[in-house]
Amino acid sequence: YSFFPGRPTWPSHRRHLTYAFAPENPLSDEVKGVFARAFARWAAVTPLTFSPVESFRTADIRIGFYAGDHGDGEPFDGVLGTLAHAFSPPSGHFHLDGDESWVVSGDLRSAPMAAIDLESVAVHEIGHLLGLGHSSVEESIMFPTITSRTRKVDLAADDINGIQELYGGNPDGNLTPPSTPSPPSVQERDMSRNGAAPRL
Amino acid sequence: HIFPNVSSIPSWLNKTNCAWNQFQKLKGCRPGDRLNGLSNLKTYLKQFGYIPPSPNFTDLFDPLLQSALQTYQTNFNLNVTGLLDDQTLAQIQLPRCGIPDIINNSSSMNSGKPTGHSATHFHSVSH
Repeated sequence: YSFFPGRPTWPSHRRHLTYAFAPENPLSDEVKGVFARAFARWAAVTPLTFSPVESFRTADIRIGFYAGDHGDGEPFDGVLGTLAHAFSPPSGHFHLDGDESWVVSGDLRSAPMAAIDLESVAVHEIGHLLGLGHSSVEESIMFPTITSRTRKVDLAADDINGIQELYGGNPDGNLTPPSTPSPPSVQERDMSRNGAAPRL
Repeated sequence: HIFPNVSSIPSWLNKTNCAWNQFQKLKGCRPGDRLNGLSNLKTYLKQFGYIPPSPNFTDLFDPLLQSALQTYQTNFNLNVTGLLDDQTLAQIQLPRCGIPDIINNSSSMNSGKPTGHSATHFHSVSH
């Protein structure tokens, strides 16, 4: 694993992070559930928790699908090539290439050649949002490339070691990551705690 | 384009051509060669941190490109040849994250391992 220069992280008083979707991207609950699962994978092994909010402007993490030049100096390049990018903490910008063929569920082996699994890329980019750089460990989530029609969503030991070096482990121990297709969302789990500090 | 499942992807979206496919024609190119398209490869390698920015890249397979390829091959666990072999070109053409692998020369995805340069050095020990 690696870190960004200077090892930026979310400050210690911010262990609960909110996320929101760009208002110009009307997304179904199913798509939003993909991101919830991706966040939950990192929450399971860290003290961090995540919950969706409506306000894009005030959210800690802002997720949007954009095509071509979208104003951050890193234009997307159409089908395949660059799929997404996310910035180091505490920026919170998470951009996905709107020209890709993002797939939410199903057997990718029978998918067209250009199909990209949305959750796989989301898990990777959240690693960047939390402070991880790329890794040379091919099995890790933070390996920079992904083959189309491939699903890779499970954190590897390399990913867990890296993120726990930045934030420490989950005080409840490493929890079992969510399983697809429909685990409870992070928010749903948080709501079960009677207003206590949100935790998985 | 977000599809709830695989079967909902229309056939007209089944295209795989992307700009990086052009690099396939560079296969076998060697140091000292000048080939149309090498400047685009240098731009690609610059985008991901392997070559420092330059106002205009040439189509010459120069030592800078060779060194960048060696570092790339180290990072991606490929044979460190400094050449545009099949494995390296296949890796380069894969879809990927837009964040650079090397940032400001101070963050490398494979910082704990030797770079291409030192990996190719031969060490011997007498007994």
